[in-house]
Amino acid sequence: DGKQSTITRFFSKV
Amino acid sequence: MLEFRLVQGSLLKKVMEAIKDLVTDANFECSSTGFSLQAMDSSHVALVALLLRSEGFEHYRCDRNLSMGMNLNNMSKMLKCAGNDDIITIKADDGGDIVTFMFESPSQDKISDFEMKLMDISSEQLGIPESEYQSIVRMPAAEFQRICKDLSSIGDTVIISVTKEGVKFSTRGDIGSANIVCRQNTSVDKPEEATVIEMKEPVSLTFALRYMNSFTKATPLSNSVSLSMSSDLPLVVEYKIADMGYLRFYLAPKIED
Repeated sequence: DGKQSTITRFFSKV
Repeated sequence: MLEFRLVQGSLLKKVMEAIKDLVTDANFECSSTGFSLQAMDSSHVALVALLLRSEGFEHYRCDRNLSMGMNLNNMSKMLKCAGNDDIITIKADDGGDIVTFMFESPSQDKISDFEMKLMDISSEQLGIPESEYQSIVRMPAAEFQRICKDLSSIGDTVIISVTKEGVKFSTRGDIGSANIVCRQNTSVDKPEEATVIEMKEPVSLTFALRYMNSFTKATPLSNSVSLSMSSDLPLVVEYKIADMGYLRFYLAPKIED
């Protein structure tokens, strides 16, 4: 099913 | 100080029921724009973003920006004590460590106030860029909830594919597989019953159904839901909150090993 990615892979901290 | 009066108090109750199982603690940000929240689940796979604009409140006073850390389970316990028709007022003093929830019955014959301790929560704020999505699907929220529930009895993940034929939800598990295709359907009596597919490019992404099912706890907030998808971005599941704002869930996709 593939590997679960995380939100922080796409959006960076401000 | 801040003081917000929400005539349709049930909205706040519904928001809490939609997010309390996904997020444990969160900072509510209060500013002249409105009441907002951004928080990730403990595994950083999903992110919740809530906005209730100040114009949607009957009375909205926020003298200076204030961040209120709350345990959502405790907040939910307090809001459950409000009747569905009650008017809810939220009050806090600058620099104070408590928030007050006041509930007024519609006939004003019962007024309750509940005080809750605030918490210091260190949370990371993420920048969510404005994006053009490859495909956006809008469909009845109850239909989306039904699809997620049905598919999760068969598999753990869902592949959502948008083509010019429609939107396809597929899963596979030990007992077999399932495909549900929803076609664009705008010939309905009410706009909220429509399924609208805006496709700039076809897109196909894989997501954990456990999270999708959790998001559908927001179904009582809105008749329709929108799914925004691009191959290089998290899915956005958005429930609009009438005249006030939105509750959005961002979900990171499953990717190739």
